Amino acid sequence: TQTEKYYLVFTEWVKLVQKVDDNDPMILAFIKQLIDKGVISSTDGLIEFLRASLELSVFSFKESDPTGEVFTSIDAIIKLIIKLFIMGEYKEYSRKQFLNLALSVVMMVFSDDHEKEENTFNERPYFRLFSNLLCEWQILSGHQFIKVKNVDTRKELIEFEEEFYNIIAKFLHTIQPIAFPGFSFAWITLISHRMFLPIMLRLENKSGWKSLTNLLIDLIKFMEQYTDKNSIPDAISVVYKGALRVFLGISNDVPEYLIENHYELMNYLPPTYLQLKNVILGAIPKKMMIPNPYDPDLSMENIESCQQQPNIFYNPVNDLKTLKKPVDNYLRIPSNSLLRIIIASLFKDVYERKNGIGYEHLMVDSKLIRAIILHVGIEVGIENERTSSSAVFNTKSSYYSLLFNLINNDTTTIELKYQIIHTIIEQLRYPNIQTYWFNFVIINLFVSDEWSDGNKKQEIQELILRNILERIIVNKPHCWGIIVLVMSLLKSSEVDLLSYSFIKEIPEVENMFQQM
Amino acid sequence: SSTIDHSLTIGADLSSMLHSLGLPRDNKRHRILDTFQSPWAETSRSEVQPRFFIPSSFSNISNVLQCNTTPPTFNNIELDQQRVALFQDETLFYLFYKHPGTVIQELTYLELRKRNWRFHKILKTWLTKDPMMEPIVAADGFSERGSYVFFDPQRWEKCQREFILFYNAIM
Amino acid sequence: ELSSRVALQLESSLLNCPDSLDADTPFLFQKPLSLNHPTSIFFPSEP
Repeated sequence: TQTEKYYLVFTEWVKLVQKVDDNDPMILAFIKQLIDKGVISSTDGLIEFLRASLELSVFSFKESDPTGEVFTSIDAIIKLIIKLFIMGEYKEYSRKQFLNLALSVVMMVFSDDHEKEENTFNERPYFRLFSNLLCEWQILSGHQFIKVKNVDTRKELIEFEEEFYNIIAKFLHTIQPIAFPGFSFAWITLISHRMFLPIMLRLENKSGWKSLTNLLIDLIKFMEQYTDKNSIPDAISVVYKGALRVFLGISNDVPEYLIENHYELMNYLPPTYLQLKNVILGAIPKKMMIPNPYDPDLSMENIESCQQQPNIFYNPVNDLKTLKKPVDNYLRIPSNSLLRIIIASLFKDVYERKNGIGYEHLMVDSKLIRAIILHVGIEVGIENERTSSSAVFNTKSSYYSLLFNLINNDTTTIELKYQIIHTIIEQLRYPNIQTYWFNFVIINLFVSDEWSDGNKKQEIQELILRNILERIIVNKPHCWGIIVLVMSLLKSSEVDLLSYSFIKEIPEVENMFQQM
Repeated sequence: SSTIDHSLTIGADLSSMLHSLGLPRDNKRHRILDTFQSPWAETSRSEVQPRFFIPSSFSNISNVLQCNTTPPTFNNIELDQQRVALFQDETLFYLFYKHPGTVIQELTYLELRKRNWRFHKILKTWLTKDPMMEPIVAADGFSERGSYVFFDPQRWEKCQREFILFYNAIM
Repeated sequence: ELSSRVALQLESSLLNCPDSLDADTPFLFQKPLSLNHPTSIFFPSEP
C-alpha cells in the first residue's frame, strides 16, 4: 500500500541519519529525492508521509526493548521535520505554515492514539518529539542561526524565532491536561522544559509572556478542577508539587514575570493553595534589596521603592468592561448611585463552585473584584506621582472611600466583604506604592470608627485578621508586605489584638497572637 | 478534612525542594531553568545538556589527541598504543571514563596499569601507591594498609587517602 | 469528581512520566572516537 511505501522510505531515512553526520551531503541528497520523486511534493503527500512515519515511530517505540535505544525513530522524524523546515523551498506555503502542518499531523496521530489507547496510552514518544523539536531548534538557532549558510533563509529564521515558540505554545495549549489527561505529566515537563520555559520568559518585548500565562493558567485550572474539599487524588498532589517547583524556578530566574502577571494567575489559583499563592505574590524584583520587615522601626514612608508603581503586564482595566466608567467616575466624584451600580455588578447570577477555606461556592465575581481593586491601586500610583502622597494617603480620598464604602454598604454580604478584604491583602507584596497604599487602607479599615455600627467594626477586624492569618500560618515564603502589616498592627497604639472577643474565643488563635 | 493533602494548603517546608533545585547556592543568584531536568526531583535523575554553542574555531581543531583526522578516531591498535603512551594521566582518565565499551577504554586501562595505576572494582576509581610511604602488608597477605593517590572522576582531580587495600578488589 | 476514566489516564501518565533522560538532547549519529569493544564488567558503562 502507499502507507507501506512511506514506511520503507522513512526506514531508509532512520538508517541514514544513524550512519552519517548531520550536515553530510547524503542527507541533503535524500531530502532532494523525497521532493523530486514526489514523495512529499504535494501537501497531501507530505501529510500522509509524516503521518505514516510518526505512526511507525510510535509503534517502534512501543515494540522496542525498554533498555535499548527506544527513541531512534522519534529522533529521526524530528530531524527530518527540521531539515524539511529549513531546506524546503515551498511554493504553496510558508515555513510557518509548514511547521503548523507538521505539528497538526502530530496532533492527529497523538489524539487518535490517546483516544484509542485510553489507560494504556504512553505519553513518552510524544514528549520526546516535542522535546527534540525544542532541542534541535536550539542547536540550529545558536548565534543567530550561524549554521544556516543561505543568507535569506537565515534572516527569515531570525525573524521567525519568536513565532516558533508561540506556535509551540499554541499546540501545547491544545493538548493541555484537561483535554488529554493521559499526557498530563509529559505536558507539565514540556511547559517547564529547559529549552522552552526560560526562553518564553526572556523573548524580546516579553512576547512569550501571554502564551506562557495561558499555559500556566491551563495547569492551574487542571489542578483546581480536581482539588476537592474532601479528597485530592494522589496524582493531582504530584502534579501540584511539580507545579510548585516550576513556580519556584520562575521566581528564582525571572521574578519579574510573576510580579507583572500575578493578577491573572490569582484569578485562577485555587484559594486553598496558600503556599503557592505566597510563592507567586512573594516574588521580589531581582535587583531589589528589601528591608527587614520585622524591624520595629521600619516605616514605608522612608523607603524609596515604596513610591514606585509596580509594572503590570496585563492591565486589569480590560476586565472592568462596562464597570470602567462607573468606577472611574466614582474615583473622580464619589456618589452613592455609582456605588450601587458597582456593588450590584459584583454579584453573579449563578454561583461558581470554588473551594475556598470555609466556603465552597462564590456568589460574587472574584475576578471583577480583583480588577477593580488593582485598577484603584494603579490609579493611586498614578495620582501619587502626579500630585502628592497626601492626595492618596488620605481617608477622605475617593480611592479609599470607594473601598471603604464597598465594604460598609448595607447590600454588601459577608462573602463580598471577605472577597474585597482578601483581594486587598493580596496586593501586599514587595516594597512598592501599591503595597504601601493598601497597607494604609487595611490599617485604616481596621481602626476606623466610621463603620455603620460597632459590630461591623469587629466583623471587619475579624475578616482582616483571618485573611492575614491564612497567609502567614502556612509554611514560608511569606510576603514582605503582609509581615509589615502584622508588625504595624502589633505596634499600633489603637489596636489591642488580645482584647477582641473573636480572638479570645479561640485559644489557639489567642495563643498565636500572644506569641506575636 | 483529615484526608486532604495538607501540603496543598498550609504547604510544606520548601528547603528540600529548593535544595533539589540547587538553591540557594552561594549568595549569588543562579539561573536554574536553563538546566531544569524535570518538574519533580524524583524524575531528575541525570544532568541535561543546556543550551550551548560551539564556535566554528572549536570544531575544526586539528591534531586533537595526536590524531591527524578531525574529529579524532582510534581505529588502529598498533598506532593507537604508541599514541596512548604519550598521553598524560588525565587524558587517559578522560578517555577511559568518557568512551566506555570501546577499544580506547581497553588501551587506556593497559597504559595506566603500566604506570602503576590500578582500577578498584568496587570504588570504580583508579588508585596508585603514594611513593612517599611504603604500605604495611597484613599478616594474612590479602591486604595492605598505606597511603594511596586516588583519581576522583567526579571532581576530576587526584587526592591522597589513607586506605586499606584488598588485593582482590583491584585489577 | 475525578471520573474513573480520567483517574486511570492520569495514573498511566504518572507511570510513564518522562524523566531527564527523555528530555536530553538527541544524538542520532556521533562519529565514534573508537570502535566498540567488550571491556571488563567492572568498568563504568555510562560515559
